[in-house]
Amino acid sequence: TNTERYYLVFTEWVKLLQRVEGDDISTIVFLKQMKDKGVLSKTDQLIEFIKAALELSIFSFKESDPTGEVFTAIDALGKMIIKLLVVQDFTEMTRADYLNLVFPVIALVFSKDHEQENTTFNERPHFRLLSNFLFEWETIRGHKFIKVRNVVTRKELLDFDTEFYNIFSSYLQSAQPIAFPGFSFAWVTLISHRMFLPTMLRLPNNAGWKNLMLLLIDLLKFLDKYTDKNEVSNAISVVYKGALRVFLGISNDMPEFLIENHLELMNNLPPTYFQLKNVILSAIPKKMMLPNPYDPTLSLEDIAACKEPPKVFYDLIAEFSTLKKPVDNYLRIPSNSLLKTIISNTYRNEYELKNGIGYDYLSVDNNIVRAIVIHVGIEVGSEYQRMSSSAVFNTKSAYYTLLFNLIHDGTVELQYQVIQAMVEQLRYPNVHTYWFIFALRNMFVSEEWGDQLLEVQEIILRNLLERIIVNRPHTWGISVIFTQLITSKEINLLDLPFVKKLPEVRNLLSPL
Amino acid sequence: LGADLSSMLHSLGIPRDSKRHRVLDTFQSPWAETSRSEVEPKFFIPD
Amino acid sequence: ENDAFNNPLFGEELKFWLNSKRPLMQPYKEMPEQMIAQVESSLLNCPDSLDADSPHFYRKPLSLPHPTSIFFPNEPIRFVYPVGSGQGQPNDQQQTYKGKQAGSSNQEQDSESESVKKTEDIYSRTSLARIFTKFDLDTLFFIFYHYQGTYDQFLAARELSKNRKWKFNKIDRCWYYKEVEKLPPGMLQAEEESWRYFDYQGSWLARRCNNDVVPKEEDFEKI
Repeated sequence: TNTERYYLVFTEWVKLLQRVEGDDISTIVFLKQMKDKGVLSKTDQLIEFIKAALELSIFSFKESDPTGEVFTAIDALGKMIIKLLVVQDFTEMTRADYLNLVFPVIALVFSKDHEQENTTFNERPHFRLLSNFLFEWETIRGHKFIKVRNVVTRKELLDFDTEFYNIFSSYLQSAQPIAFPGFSFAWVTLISHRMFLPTMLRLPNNAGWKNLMLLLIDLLKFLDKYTDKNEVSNAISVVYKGALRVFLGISNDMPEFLIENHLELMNNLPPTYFQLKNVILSAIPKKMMLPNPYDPTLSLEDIAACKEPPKVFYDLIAEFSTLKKPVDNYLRIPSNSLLKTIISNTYRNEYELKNGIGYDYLSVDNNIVRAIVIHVGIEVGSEYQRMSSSAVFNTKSAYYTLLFNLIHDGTVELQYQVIQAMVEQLRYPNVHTYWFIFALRNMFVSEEWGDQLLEVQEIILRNLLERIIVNRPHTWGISVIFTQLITSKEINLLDLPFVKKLPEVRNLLSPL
Repeated sequence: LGADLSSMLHSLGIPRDSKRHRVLDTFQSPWAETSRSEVEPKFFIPD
Repeated sequence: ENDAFNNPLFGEELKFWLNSKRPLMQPYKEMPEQMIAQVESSLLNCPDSLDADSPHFYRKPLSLPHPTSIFFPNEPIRFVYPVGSGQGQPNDQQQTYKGKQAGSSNQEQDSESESVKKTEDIYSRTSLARIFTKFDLDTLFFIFYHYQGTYDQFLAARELSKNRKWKFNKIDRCWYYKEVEKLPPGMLQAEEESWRYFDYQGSWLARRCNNDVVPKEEDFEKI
């Protein structure tokens, strides 16, 4: 049969690679002959060939002695596919076309292996093929593809580089854990692969950031779905540990990525993952020295970094397209009717089930709340640069009154969400951290609350405690505001009735 | 409540002092248990 | 009836791929039995660092013939260490190449330590790169010339260039070292430069260059 013929040709390729070096001219000649002799002259044949070779390689893996070389065939296939990507004559189809032909074939063989009943699905050969793609491409792309002698081809490959990673990324998205749970661990290993993750972080113009965020969000969504606050399965718990380790690596190598994308990460983080939340929000720009946050004489006004607005990468407009106008109008001229519009738009149409601490569902759209809060922060930052600090560090400013009124007029859930989003802005020294510390400090003691004061104080304190009682890291901004509250002469936290009522909280606070 | 991250940071090779160095280019695996051997990072050999 | 399902190229597999889309559109509230089993199976089969390592195909045993070739391993050196042992101490590196090395005076060692601290790269903390800092020049040259095209060759070149301050001449493919000797006060010049090179083709020794031989900077590979 045709399939058997393809098996024979592929086997010859595997044998060839055991006799000559990978960049030997005979490997190119072999591929050329495949084209010339009608093995790969049409795209249909390419599909059939890759399918046959992949099935054979997986079979070979499953049949091999596990202590020996199990990946010989799959390694050879990886090399062939990428070599074809590099050396073929791309006049009739583009490199993108070629890859977009190859990946679906891989996806189909992969899906059948994973989904078919009574199969012994093993993620390892599927992982290995993708890992090899990354290796083979990395080998050729060094120093801007300088190893490619033909100058025209070199330029084509350089122009294609970002697209290669984006197509690869899209494939990974389709193979995410919710869709292919039997591939979960291989998948997490792939998104953090040494020849994928750092590259995606560093592509020119941050070209890899968008797709990388999609993958990380897929991971968070999977964890969110299957993290029950009462019980977490062992396997999910292990996935979580791996995710945490990956985020720590990103925070070390490229904190800017976490800093600039924190909003979307917060939107998708499981609500009980406080330590991971802290890890993400504790990312600080490289080379920044943090003043001691526990110093009670610390003056934020005197810290130069507190005048700088943090960079944002995401497109905020998309998040709250319907609300941007009313919010901007309110910031210009506050009005009650605008406030009512804004508040009513923060509520969901349907409840969303959510495993939170002390709640099981949400009636407020916390993505919208977060977008409002951060938009206020961005506007504060830009006005601060243009005008003076008294224009923004002012409890009569529209920035402050908008947030104040959302809390004043909102349900307890909305109050919690608004304050939570404000506390999320307490990160490394920057103008948002500075302003939101100002806002929360003032809210904590404001007489304008009337008999709501205790409620607001309780929610603020709860939000701070949630972030500070977990194991480190803690963000600089939260440590600062906490120190201010503890050392303040205006407030004695231990005197607050809701603290007195809860011995656990009292015992937590009194040593501090 | 999370956990003490010191051993995780140590297994990643992230130092406690301010001297940062990159770790993702030699990242072996998301889990320490599957990171028992070092992996070959990318490298370039001039012709 | 859809055409796609009747396509002989992929009709058979398509239904499996489509199946996987269902949980994406409507994720299960709780993990069904089958999914739990699949995730656990994934945990058991989790790819490890060996799976993620670079594939190795055929490699010529040695790039150049050498009489003791049978004693050298074919497999790449890979370090295996127990969980939690971390990456070791960064300070090892400064201790290593002091002592009697051709082309390494005591005065230069201190500035070498300084520059090692400054020129940290992604390889610095790997066990293999650290071991290379302990190798003799002889060993480094052997790896460089006999394991061409390999990661080991790369590390040898890195060690020679970065830490030992040798330079590779692209034209004659030899490694060169510039020795700078401070002359006693009162001489016309403050210091005297001399070059040595490693003769890999003939004597397998470092030899002094003639005084009139000054290698051109542009002939050296920028590593």
